Amino acid sequence: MLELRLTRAGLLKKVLESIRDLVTDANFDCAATGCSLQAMDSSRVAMLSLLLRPDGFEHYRCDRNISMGMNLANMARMLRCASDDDTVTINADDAQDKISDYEMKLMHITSENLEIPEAGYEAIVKMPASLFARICKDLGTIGDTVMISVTKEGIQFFTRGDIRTANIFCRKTTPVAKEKEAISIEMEKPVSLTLALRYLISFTKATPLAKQVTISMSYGRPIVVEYKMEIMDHIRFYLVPKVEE
Amino acid sequence: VNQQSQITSFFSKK
Repeated sequence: MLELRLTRAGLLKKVLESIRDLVTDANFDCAATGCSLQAMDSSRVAMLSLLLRPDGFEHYRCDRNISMGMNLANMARMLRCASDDDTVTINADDAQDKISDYEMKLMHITSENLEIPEAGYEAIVKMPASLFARICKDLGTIGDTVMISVTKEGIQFFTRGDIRTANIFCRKTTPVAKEKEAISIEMEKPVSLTLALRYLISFTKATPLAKQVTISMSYGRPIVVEYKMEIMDHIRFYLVPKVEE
Repeated sequence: VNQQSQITSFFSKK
């Protein structure tokens, strides 16, 4: 038996909006420890992982682990019927073929869950989520890829298009900066990675969920773009860097 | 040429 109740449907809507460009169908794996989702995009170069903590819900009951395969576009369509401050309830019985209230058909999705190590990144940048979104959007009008370089002074975004180049440098702020403006850098050594802008732009759909975004980078590893939600834990996006050959 | 591997090659299966 699974019962989830959230008094702010808007939060679930924002979560869905932030992932449905990247992934069409996904398994919500619900357990006593929370609801998690891990899914790859169709080209398998990007991935997302999501955790919704039980204490983020007004009511959370999950008697045994249950995996709900859902079409995210259908789920978003149904949630559009709820306004942001409406209460949404998701029930799934042990028959596991629908969630009631919405009576949405569940799917069987074969997915491979991957073990993702969290630590050991060479450079970690925290910056305002809205600033990161604006930079990705602006550079996306110029080039297809962006080179993100982190040094102890700041984070640099460079792109090259058919007709011009663009370079944006964001300097690390002082410790007294306001949270919504702060840019902080933890770095073992400078890192520079080239990434497809269309994926980064898709990740920034999660901007309404958090004030700050955390970007973790290491050579030879996928970049991690993380949004920490105030009451629901996190959503993380992973993208394989492009390698010049 | 820009080469891009799949994300599955970076992580092990659970």
